[in-house]
Amino acid sequence: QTRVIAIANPKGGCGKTTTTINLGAFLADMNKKVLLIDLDPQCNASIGLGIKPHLLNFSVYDLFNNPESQANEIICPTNLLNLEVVPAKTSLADIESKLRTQKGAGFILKRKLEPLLLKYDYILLDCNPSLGVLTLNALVCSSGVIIPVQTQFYALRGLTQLLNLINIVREKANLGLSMVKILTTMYDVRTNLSHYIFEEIQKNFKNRLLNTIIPVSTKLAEAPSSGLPINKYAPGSKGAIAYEQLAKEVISFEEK
Amino acid sequence: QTRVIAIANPKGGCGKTTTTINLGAFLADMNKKVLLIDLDPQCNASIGLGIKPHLLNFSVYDLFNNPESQANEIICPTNLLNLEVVPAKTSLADIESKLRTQKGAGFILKRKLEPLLLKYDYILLDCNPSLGVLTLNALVCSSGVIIPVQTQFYALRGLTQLLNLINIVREKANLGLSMVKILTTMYDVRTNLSHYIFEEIQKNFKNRLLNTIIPVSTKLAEAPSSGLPINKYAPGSKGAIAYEQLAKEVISFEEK
Ligand SMILES: Nc1ncnc2c1ncn2[C@@H]1O[C@H](COP(=O)(O)OP(=O)(O)OP(=O)(O)O)[C@@H](O)[C@H]1O
Ligand SMILES: Nc1ncnc2c1ncn2[C@@H]1O[C@H](COP(=O)(O)OP(=O)(O)OP(=O)(O)O)[C@@H](O)[C@H]1O
Ligand SMILES: [Mg+2]
Ligand SMILES: [Mg+2]
Repeated sequence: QTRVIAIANPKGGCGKTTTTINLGAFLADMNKKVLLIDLDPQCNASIGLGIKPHLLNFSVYDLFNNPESQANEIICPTNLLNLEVVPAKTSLADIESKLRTQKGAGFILKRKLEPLLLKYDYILLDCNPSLGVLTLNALVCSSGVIIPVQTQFYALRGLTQLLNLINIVREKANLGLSMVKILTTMYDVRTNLSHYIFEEIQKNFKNRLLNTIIPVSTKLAEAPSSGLPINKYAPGSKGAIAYEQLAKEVISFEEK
Repeated sequence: QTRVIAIANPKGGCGKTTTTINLGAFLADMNKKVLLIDLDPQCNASIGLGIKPHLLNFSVYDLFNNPESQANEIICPTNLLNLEVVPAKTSLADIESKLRTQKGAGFILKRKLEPLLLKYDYILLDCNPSLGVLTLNALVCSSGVIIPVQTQFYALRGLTQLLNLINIVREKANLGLSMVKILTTMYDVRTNLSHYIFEEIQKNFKNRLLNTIIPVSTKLAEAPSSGLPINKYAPGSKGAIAYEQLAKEVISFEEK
């Protein structure tokens, strides 16, 4: 049973890409077959794994733009066992306008992923910072959503609206969307702000909050410049330990 | 001569809203009449100045959605002299899809701002993390663009693409777009990453780089929870000093 998990939040810079890459890397380390899909025209998930989007002939753009295209034609290997990527190119930015008026535009990714489902244990979708048609496609084909929330004031504000939207997508388009969890990211033990915001999240969203907390860690911010996930760039660092714990927590949901 | 400045970058979380609010606040302090326009469905610029979007009857959404609407009907005061806001509501998220197929959709904001031009010295536009129709509207009506770039790896990657897009908008739709500047944000003296990225920006974008550097500062992240800009929340803090310097640097362009 393949688990498709969208990593989504319209708030910019909350750790979506960092979570997609490093959760994916640790799941692969734990012998799960993992596919990452980069749904952001910034191509950060692709770049963070050492892929050069401008050198690619095909990308996730083709999945949305060409009805004949198939996902398995666009899959790139990474230098990690069990981890593959459907990369993005900057052309993906055009998709939002191309698809707007097309009927059933929200179901394209779901159709394209169906043939892949038995090949992977996990498919992780890195979303762009918006609630547009790309994030909608991700929510429609997911069995779970992880919402990274940094312990900052603005990050807290958008949460209720996002949870409402996820509920609407579940009711109208994807009854299989069963796991909706909040991941605390960039937690800085030194600041009152982090403590205060974390307590607010605990108070208001307790039953959705993952146990794992990702601390602020410079090694996590450095890793993408090496093209390696944190388990290869700085194994044993506090960022690596946290994402390892997250992978274990995500696997523990399989039994439920 | 009103200066309209878009604060734009599709990279999420690089400091667009923080720059719009605090640059605006210091310009107002220096006796400039300032209007901020919130072009992000997350409404962070509105919220950060103590406005409650859900209580509003009108917002920037109406400017885009209703041809009869006028900007001066939607202007909200703030508790600061010389600083007013055209707030956003979450409904703004629908505009991206409504406008896509409309001819001339990129020129709506320009038309709506024309009657206001003589009333303000500065109009600052807080953009959402995308290169969609809202950011396009901002670039089409601006005389300048400030691109906040945090000293992080991913932030550097998207810069060339964004500068190319700005050039295209200038040639095709807005010859008046004369000042395009990069603002270094969240600079952390303690990390090599910050030094390395800053040097890369200096090397590749030297003639566009503003002299002011905004340091990482918890007070800047705390201020929005009080609904106050940094000059009122923590005057004299390193974040306040930096944004004051930025306001002076922006004013110095007037003479050129
Ligand atoms: N726990 C962490 N500690 C320190 N830095 C982090 C951490 N997580 C992410 N970062 C850095 O913070 C920045 C934002 O993270 P990231 O790009 O993953 O967020 P995002 O939500 O994907 O952004 P966007 O909205 O642009 O897609 C990046 O430069 C990243 O390297
Ligand atoms: N110099 C700084 N030092 C510390 N924190 C900062 C600084 N500037 C901004 N922040 C915090 O970092 C987060 C991102 O900043 P901000 O929301 O202004 O970015 P943005 O580009 O507007 O994000 P979005 O892409 O979602 O619109 C916020 O929580 C903000 O309070
Ligand atoms: Mg990202
Ligand atoms: Mg913002």
